Amino acid sequence: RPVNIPRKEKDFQGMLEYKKDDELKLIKNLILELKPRGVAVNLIPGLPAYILFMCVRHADYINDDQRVRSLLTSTINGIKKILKKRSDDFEIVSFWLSNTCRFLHCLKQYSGEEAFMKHNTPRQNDHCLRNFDLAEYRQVISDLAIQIYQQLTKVMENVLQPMIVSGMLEHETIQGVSGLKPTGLRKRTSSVADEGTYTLDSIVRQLNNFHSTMCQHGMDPELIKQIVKQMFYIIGSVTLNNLLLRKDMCSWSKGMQIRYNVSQLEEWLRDKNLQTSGAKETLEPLIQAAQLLQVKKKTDEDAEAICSMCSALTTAQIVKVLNLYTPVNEFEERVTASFIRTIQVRLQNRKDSPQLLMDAKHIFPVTFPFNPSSLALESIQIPSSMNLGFLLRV
Amino acid sequence: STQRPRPRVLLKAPTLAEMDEMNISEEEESP
Repeated sequence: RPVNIPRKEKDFQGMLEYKKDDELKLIKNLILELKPRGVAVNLIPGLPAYILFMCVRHADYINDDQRVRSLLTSTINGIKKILKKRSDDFEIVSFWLSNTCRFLHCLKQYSGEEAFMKHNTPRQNDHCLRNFDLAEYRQVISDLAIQIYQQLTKVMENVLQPMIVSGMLEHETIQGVSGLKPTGLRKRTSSVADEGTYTLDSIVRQLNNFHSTMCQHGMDPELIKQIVKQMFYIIGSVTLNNLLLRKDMCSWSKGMQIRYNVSQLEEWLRDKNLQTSGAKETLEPLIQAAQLLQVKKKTDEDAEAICSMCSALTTAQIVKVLNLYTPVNEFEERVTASFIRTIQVRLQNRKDSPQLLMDAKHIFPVTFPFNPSSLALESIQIPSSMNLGFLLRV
Repeated sequence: STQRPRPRVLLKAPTLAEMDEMNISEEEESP
């Protein structure tokens, strides 16, 4: 019987050897059937990416270009396949976005190109690819990451969509404001949301859920920022678009409620240290619309103040809010037609879009800034629960 | 002195869309 003597890390070179025939099994066990919640996978975020890269390294080491090509193609197809199968599962999509980015970073970090080697340890430099330049495959994997990012955006949008109007506009949380309904629109006040009604808390809980999932997957911090910015854009644009279409949302008290809700979202950003994500800025049109509901709308001075305040709103949007504005009580007047004309005259030199609604489907361009890892490949161990016993540490 | 890395062989890769096409035709071929 062979005696199993554990080898020391220094004996390993950070590669994984596999038989050609085991490639399918590798893709099946590591990509198609892997559960992101498995304990093993959570131990080292990006573990599947490191394993795949260590297999690529071995194929490169033995100078087998067919094997490198085959493994990279199977990996890309495997990731696409699982994302097609689980297309609306945030956890799966986030997990494979994180791992695809980590795989891309590994291909750069160990490419042997000086620009990507600056932060490497000497040992990591020893682990650079020897025989093949995989720049073209890096491009394909970067394109794949963009596709996954777009899919993640769609999944987030589908989850958030039913919550936004209810949580940001309809549900009221500020005490004393609920009673101040626009004339003729008074309804029963309630501090508790009806069953099945989404509140701002539902939205915040969902943001927490998305955020903690991405962090668990070891998503690059710079990528998390871009995703959060995209989430905030969806929340801001859907809210504003609904406000622009609903008379019952255009009152002083709604302005107050929206400003409170926005302040809660801003607090969430501070709490998660995401102030530099640009997410807050995407709410600017909504913030200005809420302010517009609250400022005085009578004199020429008011008109001037509104024009300088509403820089993120188009003329069409400003005019629409003023037209829809409904006084809270009989002591407040509607916005006069002449005031609205004054605003239109003042804004006629603006070269903004005539569009009323924001493009709620807009996706910001994404980038994947290089994020090398300090992890030593030779130290990586594969837990038996991953069913990858056929990979040999080299 | 720093050791110059050996020149590597560039592995040509199909685009993502081309990979899609190849994958579809493979799936069609398999029963």
